[in-house]
Amino acid sequence: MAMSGFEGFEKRLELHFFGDDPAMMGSNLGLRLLDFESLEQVLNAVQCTVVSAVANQYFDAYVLSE
Amino acid sequence: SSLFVYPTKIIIKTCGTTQLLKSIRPLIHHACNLGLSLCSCRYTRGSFIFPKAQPSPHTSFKEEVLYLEDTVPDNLCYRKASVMPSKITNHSWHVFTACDESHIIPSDHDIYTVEVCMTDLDRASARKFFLPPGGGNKSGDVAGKEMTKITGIGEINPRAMICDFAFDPCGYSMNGIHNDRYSTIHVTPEDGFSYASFECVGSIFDDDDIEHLVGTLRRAVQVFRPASLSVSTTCASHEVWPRVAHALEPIGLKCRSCAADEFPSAGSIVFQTFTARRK
Repeated sequence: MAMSGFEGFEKRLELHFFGDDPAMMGSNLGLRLLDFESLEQVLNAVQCTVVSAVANQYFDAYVLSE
Repeated sequence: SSLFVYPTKIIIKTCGTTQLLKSIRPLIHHACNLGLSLCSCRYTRGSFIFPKAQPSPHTSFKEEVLYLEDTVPDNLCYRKASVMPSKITNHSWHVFTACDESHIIPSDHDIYTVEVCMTDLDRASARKFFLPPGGGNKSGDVAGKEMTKITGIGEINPRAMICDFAFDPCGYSMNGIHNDRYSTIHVTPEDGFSYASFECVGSIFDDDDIEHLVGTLRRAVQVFRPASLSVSTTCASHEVWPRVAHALEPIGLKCRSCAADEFPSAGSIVFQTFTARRK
């Protein structure tokens, strides 16, 4: 088996959600209300950690490290 | 790897040997606590260079699909899995989508996603993504900013706010954000299996040069000058995929294959492969 190097090809997952709670949707923050602890729990399941982050009024963007 | 969190959409893109699909259950749980339910799911990937190194549930596309079928809630009953072929050996595009009855047709008709996978990078270009021996005593952030600058990545979309990071001893990741649009680049520059990816979202109505797909794609590929690359476009409209060849052929890349398929909630996915024209 070829010596394994670092796998460059990525896996990509896109999930869409909907909510019928007007209060929640009214805030228009939705998933952005997830606290960092919850995000870290999800990233633990994926063996990743956040190394850098940036955000604007539309969304949050994180650079991850495996 | 990257994570993007919108109010009703999450995108996670990871390289290496992560168990990405294991994020679905905790995400559904946390979203439920916010009053949100999953309505559509899309999983895509190219062909791994080291498939035997992948952990379960990623040891094969068959195993991934079984895991997704088992994990995605039953109300997302419109499902499709497909391996889209190319003429480049062991380079296929793997797609799984699932959605509920009210999301079969993509809601944003004009929005597209472009996923570019580049291999056999130009060596001089790849070398720019190595830290100096000993790491150069710089943080990943500082070294990442320097790589963004010396490679011209910052010029792909000059209006984007960039968040970048360099890994020790080599490797680089960046996210660009501009309004509600993201772009992202990941580089593993090791010789023999050098790889870079570029991904961005846009609208078929973009017409200014910076946002326009043709200019963006051309600038991104010219950073790495790969010997081969694949481009997957996802859009409800068929206006996007012809622009890819229009962007790449003038910079010496010839289209070698094109496969298209329709998927619930994603619309049309077109997978094209290109190789550098022989000198």
